[in-house]
Amino acid sequence: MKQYVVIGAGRFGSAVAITLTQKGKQVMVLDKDEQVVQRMSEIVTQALQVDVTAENVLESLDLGDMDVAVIGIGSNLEASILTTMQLKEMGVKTVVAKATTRSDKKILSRVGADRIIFPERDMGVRVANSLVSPTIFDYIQVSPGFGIVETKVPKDLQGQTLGEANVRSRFGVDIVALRRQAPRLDKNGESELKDTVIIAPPATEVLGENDILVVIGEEKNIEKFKST
Amino acid sequence: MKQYVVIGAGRFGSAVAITLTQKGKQVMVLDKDEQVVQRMSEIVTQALQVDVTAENVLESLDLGDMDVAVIGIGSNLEASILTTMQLKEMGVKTVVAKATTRSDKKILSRVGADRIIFPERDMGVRVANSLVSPTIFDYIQVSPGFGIVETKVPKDLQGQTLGEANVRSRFGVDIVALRRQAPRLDKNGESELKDTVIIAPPATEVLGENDILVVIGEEKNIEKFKST
Ligand SMILES: Nc1ncnc2c1ncn2[C@@H]1O[C@H](COP(=O)(O)OP(=O)(O)OP(=O)(O)O)[C@@H](O)[C@H]1O
Ligand SMILES: Nc1ncnc2c1ncn2[C@@H]1O[C@H](COP(=O)(O)OP(=O)(O)OP(=O)(O)O)[C@@H](O)[C@H]1O
Repeated sequence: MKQYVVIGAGRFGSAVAITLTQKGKQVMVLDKDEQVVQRMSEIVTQALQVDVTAENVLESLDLGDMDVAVIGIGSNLEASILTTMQLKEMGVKTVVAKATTRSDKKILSRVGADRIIFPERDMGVRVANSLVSPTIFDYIQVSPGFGIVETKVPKDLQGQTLGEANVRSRFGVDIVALRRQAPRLDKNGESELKDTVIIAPPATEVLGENDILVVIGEEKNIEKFKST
Repeated sequence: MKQYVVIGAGRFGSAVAITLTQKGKQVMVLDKDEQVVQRMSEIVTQALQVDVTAENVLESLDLGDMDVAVIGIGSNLEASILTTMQLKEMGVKTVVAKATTRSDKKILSRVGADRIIFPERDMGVRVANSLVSPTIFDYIQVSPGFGIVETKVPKDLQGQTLGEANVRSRFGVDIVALRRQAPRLDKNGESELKDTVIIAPPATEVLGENDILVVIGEEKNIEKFKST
């Protein structure tokens, strides 16, 4: 069973530790803040109060057996760098570290970090994109210039079937799924809106005003499709 | 032209402001930190040094014309709450606020925030998911229980054509795209790896060992598919 250690359980680190635990993984948490350790000790396998910058602290903990270490310290770059170096020297296979700037990233990868994450920056970019194109709920960049987006049905296409809309030849994009909210009765007999997802919808499917389409294609073709 | 104001240009807020500016939008930034204002004033339309919790500060700025406000303050919940209230009173159509806990979210939506973001938590969940399933590069949840993932070709399917693999009837998932790294010569004649994306790959396409598949389906079917 793979073993994980999360060092610095702030907003980012604690979400990593909690999600790993929910997926049934063994997780150790190290943090210098007593309250954080208190809270995490009720959730994860083991939580210890430790300042990782103190002398010989990491060596005294047998971390060499850990498969993955996630360093969630944001305010102290030196602590992230030293911790990355020590973990790689002790033989931890995968070290994931958080960074704020590109130069942080350069240093952390030079000292052995296997993966570097910019949590706040990446979410900032996503939020800005969704504000600029309010019809896009989420998108994933498959490759530079190619993406998948969830978007509302363009006005001109509402009421048409997929066959009539002929999206692939007109816009060069593909509709891979359709999400529709349909009222259903819950267990108390009250009506609630539930998502129904149709994967690879057939040509006969009629595009409704409130349907959400999952569309894949070149980003410039997606732009054209959205503004129809 | 839509006008945006970003209040609190920390790691998250500054990424929102920079991305909006790159997309050609007019962006005003408010922050109490002089260095932040200095840096942002070189990038956005206007940056002002302001403590939004000071009396009558927001009223004195004509923010009522703003279409969207993004509040990127994380360390001071009271500031986020008061700012949200004032902006909605002034008539700002969309207020997006950052939160850390579920109870923050409850308060912020009660006082009028239109959208609430948990940047660190959401990224923590994503990173943990990608650590648990290392073959998944990214995923987007289309609806509870339904997702799209990018994943490596399962060992058993490598070398088969899509027709032979018969993925839809065997696993109940759909392969919507295929990403393949192929060496190409760049403008200096040196070989580099470039992504080629094939949307809706034909049944005759052979699945290579290094191909990345973009797969959509119910999450439990995706799990089955990945572990073939
Ligand atoms: N030297 C250290 N040893 C152990 N834990 C540390 C150390 N430095 C910081 N931490 C812990 O790391 C966690 C993250 O805090 P920090 O303020 O460094 O980053 P942050 O970027 O604000 O975090 P986040 O945005 O994820 O909340 C905190 O819980 C803090 O107690
Ligand atoms: N009352 C205020 N008025 C104006 N700006 C503020 C106020 N309080 C905080 N800020 C600014 O908001 C930005 C975000 O800082 P804060 O420490 O509150 O959040 P954070 O969650 O650590 O941010 P991030 O994770 O995005 O870096 C900083 O640039 C800070 O100067």
